[in-house]
Amino acid sequence: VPVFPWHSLVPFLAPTQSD
Amino acid sequence: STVVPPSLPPYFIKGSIIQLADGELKRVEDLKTEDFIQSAEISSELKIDSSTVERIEGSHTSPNFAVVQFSVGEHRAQVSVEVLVEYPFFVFGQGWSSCCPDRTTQLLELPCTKLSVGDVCISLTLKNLR
Repeated sequence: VPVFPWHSLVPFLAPTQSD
Repeated sequence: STVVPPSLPPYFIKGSIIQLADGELKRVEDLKTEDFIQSAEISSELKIDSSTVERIEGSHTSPNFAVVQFSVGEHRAQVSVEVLVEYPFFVFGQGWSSCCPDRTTQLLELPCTKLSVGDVCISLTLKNLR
């Protein structure tokens, strides 16, 4: 049975920081 | 048997085994908001950000896709993602939600509610390494 890491379920949204 | 489109990851199918950062194993349908928060606290590289749904539109590419626009983090950066309408996002305090929950339940058997404007989804960014 495959086991998947928790973070693969969460979209990785890297904000562009403009400050 | 469940037919999953190639671009829909297998770990969203009901019963999939997910490993949290502390090693605990849970089924994908049993995950709670705290599981993500605690796992991110343990992680040395990743942190949880709040991504608020600002707009949901049909895709120009295909009726099977939707474009979801998020406002991410304290800087409210605008990020758009194009996903299959059944692609599930985890909403804080609520659980799995998608643009078309009927299709998500049909294809993945994953209990799911309707993703709406104003929902706050869990997303990840890199921790500031200082």
